[in-house]
Amino acid sequence: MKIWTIANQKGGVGKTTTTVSLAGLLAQRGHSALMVDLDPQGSLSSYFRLDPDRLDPSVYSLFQARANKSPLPDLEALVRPTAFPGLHLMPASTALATLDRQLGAQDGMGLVIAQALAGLRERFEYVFIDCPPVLGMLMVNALAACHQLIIPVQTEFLALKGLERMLHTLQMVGKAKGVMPPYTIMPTMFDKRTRASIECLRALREQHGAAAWNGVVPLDTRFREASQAGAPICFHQPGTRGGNAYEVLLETLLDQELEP
Amino acid sequence: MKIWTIANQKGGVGKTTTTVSLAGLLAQRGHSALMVDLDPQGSLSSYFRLDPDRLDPSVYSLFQARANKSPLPDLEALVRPTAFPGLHLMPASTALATLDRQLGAQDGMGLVIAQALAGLRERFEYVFIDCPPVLGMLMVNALAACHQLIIPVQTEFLALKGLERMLHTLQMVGKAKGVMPPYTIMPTMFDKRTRASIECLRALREQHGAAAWNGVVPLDTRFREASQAGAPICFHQPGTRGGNAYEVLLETLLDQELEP
Ligand SMILES: Nc1ncnc2c1ncn2[C@@H]1O[C@H](COP(=O)(O)OP(=O)(O)OP(=O)(O)O)[C@@H](O)[C@H]1O
Ligand SMILES: Nc1ncnc2c1ncn2[C@@H]1O[C@H](COP(=O)(O)OP(=O)(O)OP(=O)(O)O)[C@@H](O)[C@H]1O
Ligand SMILES: [Mg+2]
Ligand SMILES: [Mg+2]
Repeated sequence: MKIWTIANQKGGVGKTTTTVSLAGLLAQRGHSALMVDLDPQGSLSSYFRLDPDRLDPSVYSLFQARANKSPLPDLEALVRPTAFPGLHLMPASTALATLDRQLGAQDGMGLVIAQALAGLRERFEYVFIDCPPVLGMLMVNALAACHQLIIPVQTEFLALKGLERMLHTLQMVGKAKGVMPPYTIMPTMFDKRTRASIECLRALREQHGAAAWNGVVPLDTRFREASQAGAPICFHQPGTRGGNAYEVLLETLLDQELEP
Repeated sequence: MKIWTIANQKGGVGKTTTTVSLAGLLAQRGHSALMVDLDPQGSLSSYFRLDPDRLDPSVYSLFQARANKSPLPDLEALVRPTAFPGLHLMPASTALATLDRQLGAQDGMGLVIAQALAGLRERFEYVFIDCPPVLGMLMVNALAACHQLIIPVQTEFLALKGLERMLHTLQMVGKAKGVMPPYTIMPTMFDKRTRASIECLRALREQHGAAAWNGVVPLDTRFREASQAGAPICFHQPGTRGGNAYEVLLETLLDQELEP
């Protein structure tokens, strides 16, 4: 089982879109792929027409069981099928928003997701974890569970500043909690028509070198149409520029040797 | 003094862009406008080349003084000029991220911003408060301080879902804390070329009627160029489609009778 986490503290950079696009491609190729929604806003769950306000059981049940020291819920009940064969989802619930306040200080809450996924090792080849735009217990869980971290970064000025801070915070959290997976920076929403985008991409590559994927996801309005339709872009409109870019990224990710 | 808060729990919807664009227009017309950065990520401060990792004093000093029951810092020291006459900024610092955990439960922390702004009533005609994409003490402060709330919403499917939840949460917080200002929903990043965008705008207007501004901010890549240049769009490139839309919005906002 290979596990990727998609995270960035900056909002609206394409975390959910990246999770759906990559997992969708693997499912389309006949693999078993699981998406895990750790965002209390539940965008990933909403994308597949599940309502995070009314979801039970959800990822939240895992944390509740740990906090109450009761047995883990049945993992099978947490995994929901989607309309796309091979593609499954472990949905979020809005109750996740209370976790940091309620349980943040308790020990042993950082490995809840890692342990749940270990229980699904035979069932899924690939897992993608979508994160909220906030550094808290949910993101720490995602970092502890994954083999690699993907950081989507828009090719624009403010996003580069946010990236510096994110990497700085991750190093600190990594030392404190012992979780700092290797990461790949994924330039996205690239608009080749604007000088600002081109300059930002150049600066990103200069500053981060090999840590940045050598490709780029272009600005493509068909991602919105795919989310409106509740389908990964590869199922909704094969051959789009955005979808093709994620295919190239997926090849790069699969080539990198990850822990089995 | 008229005070607007720009908020939405969804990330990357144009909160900072809206703050800068509206305040910039008022400054360009010769008014005195103050922007307040309540986002621990400090995008608004970075936009104007201030570093939220190294800022002291900042908005954080206000909360610290209240928590320690010491006198408020000199408000003048908190207000920084920008390169644009009439446009000033009260910057954020990354230390704001610790507030909810440290002080969230303390009473009287919800009115820190409102009271600080009361002290600047003679100095500024207009104030715009930029919020982080999280519902916490900082957003509650912003809601308590403002006369009106502007909610930027992208014209895309997932954003509409997020809006329902946001309004639901606001009603609840409003009842608990007695702060629920009138609000205007601002459709943004509208792309007239895609069906998904057009359909979403129609659904937004059907669901929210008069609470939604009857205009729309189009998708315009020149906002990125403006942020790269560290200038409000009206100073950076007069006459853009995006900039013109904010002018129309500003007229609507100024026409609405707000508390003086
Ligand atoms: N390459 C792209 N080109 C154009 N639009 C994109 C691209 N990637 C994502 N989008 C759109 O940008 C918006 C934000 O994307 P998404 O919701 O995936 O971001 P996010 O980082 O998950 O946001 P949040 O921080 O709220 O979780 C969506 O409308 C999505 O369709
Ligand atoms: N109408 C628009 N058309 C195109 N791009 C836009 C528009 N409005 C904002 N943007 C761009 O979208 C990105 C996100 O905008 P912004 O940072 O203002 O959002 P935000 O809601 O403040 O994000 P956060 O939740 O991280 O604080 C920026 O790159 C900005 O330049
Ligand atoms: Mg998301
Ligand atoms: Mg912002």
